[in-house]
Amino acid sequence: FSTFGGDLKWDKKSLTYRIENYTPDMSAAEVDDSIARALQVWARVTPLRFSRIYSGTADIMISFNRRAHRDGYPFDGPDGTLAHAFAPAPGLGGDAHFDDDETFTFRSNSGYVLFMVAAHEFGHSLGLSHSDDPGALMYPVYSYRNPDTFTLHRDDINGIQSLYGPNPDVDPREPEPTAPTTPDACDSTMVLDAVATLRGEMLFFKDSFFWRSYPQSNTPQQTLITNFWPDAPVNIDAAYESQQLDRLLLFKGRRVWAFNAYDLAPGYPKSISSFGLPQSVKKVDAVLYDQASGKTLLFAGDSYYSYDEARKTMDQGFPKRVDETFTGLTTKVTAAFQYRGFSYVYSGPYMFEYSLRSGRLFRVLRNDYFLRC
Amino acid sequence: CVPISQVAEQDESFAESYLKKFFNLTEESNSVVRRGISPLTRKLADMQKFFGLHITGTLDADTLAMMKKPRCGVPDVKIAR
Repeated sequence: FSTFGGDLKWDKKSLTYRIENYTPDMSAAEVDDSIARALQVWARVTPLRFSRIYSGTADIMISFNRRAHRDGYPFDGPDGTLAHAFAPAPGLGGDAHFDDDETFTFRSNSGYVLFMVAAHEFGHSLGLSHSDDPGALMYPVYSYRNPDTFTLHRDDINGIQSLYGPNPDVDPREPEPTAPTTPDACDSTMVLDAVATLRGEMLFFKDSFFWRSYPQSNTPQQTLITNFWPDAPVNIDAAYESQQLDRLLLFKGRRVWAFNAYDLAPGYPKSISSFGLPQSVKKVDAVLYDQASGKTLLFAGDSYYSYDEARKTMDQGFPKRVDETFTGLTTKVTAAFQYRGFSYVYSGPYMFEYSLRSGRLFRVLRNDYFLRC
Repeated sequence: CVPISQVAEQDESFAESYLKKFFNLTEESNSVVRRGISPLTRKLADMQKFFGLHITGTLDADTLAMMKKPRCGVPDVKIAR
């Protein structure tokens, strides 16, 4: 997190806010509700309390504007800049302005969710600057999140409490629901949810995030899964790149999603039984596509199945036990992918490097072999 | 090497205005080249570092894509104001 510094914070706990005008995109009641809930996000974790006034000058004046709107920072039309807000101070300080050339929504991702944009802007109104944690609310780039299930990220809580301290009304013995944190590529104990290639890049999935690693880059880029694939599930079980379909497939529970670039392919999500997996298989732990044979190996528990991508049928003689083919792999498979002819099968924080041809195990490596920290 | 897509003229001016708005690239600073690195290159690298991108100091496709994502209008670096 970061703050504006120079002790730019309110020196009082009770703040007023006033909604000066409305956007035509939503009903007034929806705007009122979005604004009130967005302020409540911060009130819940600090001593700050907000009350609405309907005339005069409030600490936080809220308005919808287009292009130039008398503060010296004109908006830019649809998309691009969505809103801005000013650090705590008299007058313009604390005020939040929303670009009315945007389409704001109450909860749909057909536009920008006003609650999410407002909660971010009120972070500025209270003294927070931007965070470089892609999972934090104060990250500068907008990402859709369901407002009904939104919980403030640990980084944001640390930031706002560095200015105002915790909420005195919360009994420390009744801790808040655990604030989400962003997985750390340097955490050697981290167990990845899934790993896949995609057009020469490597993708490492964990919780709501994934890292993209390009061959020529030394630092993988971390971002929210839904930033790239808004229709994708999070906390996935497995993933692989289908060379036949030129698609990325993500597995979660009994369902599988297929993406052409950023778009969900028609007819998806499907059931995993569309691979010919028996009903007894409730989820897939890992999937690996073998370039040489054109087979897709689907791992479930201590077994794996072989699916022929060209014939679109499950191969006979499966399932087989994992350790029948993958020498020495007696623990649960958590992720798998193939890269430059080698097959990498993850079990917990370890990665086993195999030749599928011979079944020979070459090396046991750690996560950070590919996912550099 | 992977041919870097030709970045159109307007993308460069878009990138320059982005860096002015969010990473405090100023006209003055944009004229002084220190140790052979132009301020534009340095600010680009700052932006790439902030967003966890591959730090090249050049306007590649991923950097441009990040600049075009919808975002907040408050700068990403402290600007005395």
